[in-house]
Amino acid sequence: FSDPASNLGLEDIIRKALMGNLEERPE
Amino acid sequence: KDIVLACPMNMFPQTEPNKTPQEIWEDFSLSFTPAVREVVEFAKHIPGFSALSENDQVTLLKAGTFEVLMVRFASLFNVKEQTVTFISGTTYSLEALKGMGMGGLLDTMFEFSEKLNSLELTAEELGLFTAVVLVSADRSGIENLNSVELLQESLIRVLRALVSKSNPCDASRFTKLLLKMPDLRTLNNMHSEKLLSFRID
Repeated sequence: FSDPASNLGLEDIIRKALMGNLEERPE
Repeated sequence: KDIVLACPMNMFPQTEPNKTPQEIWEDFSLSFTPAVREVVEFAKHIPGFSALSENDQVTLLKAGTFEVLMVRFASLFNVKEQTVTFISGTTYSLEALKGMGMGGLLDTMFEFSEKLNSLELTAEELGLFTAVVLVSADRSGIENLNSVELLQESLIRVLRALVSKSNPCDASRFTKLLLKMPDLRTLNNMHSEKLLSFRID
C-alpha cells in the first residue's frame, strides 16, 4: 500500500507552504 | 480511455481527450494546491502547532489535509438536492458523479456531510473541531508523540468548553461531534484507495 499523499505531491506543497511562513517571520 | 477525476477540488473533472495522463494529473494538482495551502495556513494559526517539530507538522498535515478539507467543504454537499458543487462553481448531480465512478465514496461523503451539518456548529466550533482533527496524535510517523498529545488534549478541552457553553442543555452534542472523527478516518482511507486506483490506472 503506497502513500497516496506522496503520489499527490502533497508533502512538497506542505513543506513549501510551511517554509513560506518562516521566510515571512519578522527577525 | 477517458480519465475522470471527479473530485470537488478538481477544476476540470471531465478532461480534454487530447491530454496525456501526466497533464491531467498536473492540472488536478494545480486545482487542489490552493486548498492545501489554505490548510497549512489554518494549521499555522492553531496555537502551539508551529512549536511542534517541522517533521511532525508535515506528518500531521499530510495525514489530515483530506479530513480538514472534508469538514471545510461539507457544505458543498447538498443532501436535499443530491448535488455536489465543485470549487469551479459547477454543480453536479449525484447521479452524474456516480456515472463518473464516484459511487461508494460519494455516498459516504454525503452521509458524513448530513451528520455534520445536523449538529449546526458555529464557525468557531467548526474551526476548533477542524484543529482537533488535524492535531491527531495517532497518525503514524509522529516523532514527538507527547507534544502532539498534549496539544490535542488542550484543543479538545477548549472545544468541549465551547460546545457545552453554546448548547448547555445538550450534553451529547460534544460526544456526537467527536464521533465524527472515526467517520472522517474511514472517508480518508476510502479516498486514499481511490487516489491509488487512479495512479495505478
